[in-house]
Amino acid sequence: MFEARLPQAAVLKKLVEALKELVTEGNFDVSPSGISLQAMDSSHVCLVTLQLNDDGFEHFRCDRNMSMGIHFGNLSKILKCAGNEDTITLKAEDNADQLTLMFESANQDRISDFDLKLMSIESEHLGIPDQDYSAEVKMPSAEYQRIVRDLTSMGDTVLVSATKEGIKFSTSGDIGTANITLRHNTTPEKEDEQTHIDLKEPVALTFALRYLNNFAKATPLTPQVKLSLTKDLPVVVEYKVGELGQVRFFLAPKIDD
Amino acid sequence: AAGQKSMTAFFQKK
Repeated sequence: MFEARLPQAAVLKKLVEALKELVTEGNFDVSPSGISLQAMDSSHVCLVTLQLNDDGFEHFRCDRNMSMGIHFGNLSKILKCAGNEDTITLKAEDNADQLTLMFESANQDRISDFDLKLMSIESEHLGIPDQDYSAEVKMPSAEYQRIVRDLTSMGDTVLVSATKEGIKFSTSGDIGTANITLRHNTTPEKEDEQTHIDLKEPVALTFALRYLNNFAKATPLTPQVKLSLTKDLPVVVEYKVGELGQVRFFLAPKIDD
Repeated sequence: AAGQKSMTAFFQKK
């Protein structure tokens, strides 16, 4: 049997909102070490990985590894019925064809349960090696969201270049061009408002803004985002989910044909 | 025109 309890439904609500447009369905792989997900968008140019560690849950039990095929739009519908402050418990019997979600209000005077039908989803797992990146940039997630949103009004793609001067986002379109540069900045007292640029070597890559915008749907999860860049490799846009784990978005760079 | 490779071009199937 599988059972996982989170003290705040808001975390799961935000996670599913962050994923559901990019990947319509995927497998929650549950094991004694937690819940993980790997899913590609329909065009296979981006990949989402999610890791929620068992020790980040208030209670976590998984007797047997399981793959639970989930339609995220449907999961989102159910999670909309949970209050942000509700405690949420996910439950499934071994080999079950449904996932039970139980919501309890903070003072435990309202308890609801919803069963989500599970799907059979064939999915391939990709091996993602740990690697050193040419540039790793941590910045406020709201800043990232604003940059990619603002640039979308000017162009379809963005050239992201990291140098010792900072990280620069450039785009151009019919109406003109735009450049936004963020400098390494540890002045703000709050760490969440700082920008850290860890540069091993300068790197510049071009990406579709549409996807980078989509990743920004994860902004409500956490105040900081990390971008990892290496020449000719997918960018990694990572949002930590408190002590629970993280969601990572990988996007292939644009290449000249 | 610029294209994009599939994720499977970067990461190997397990």
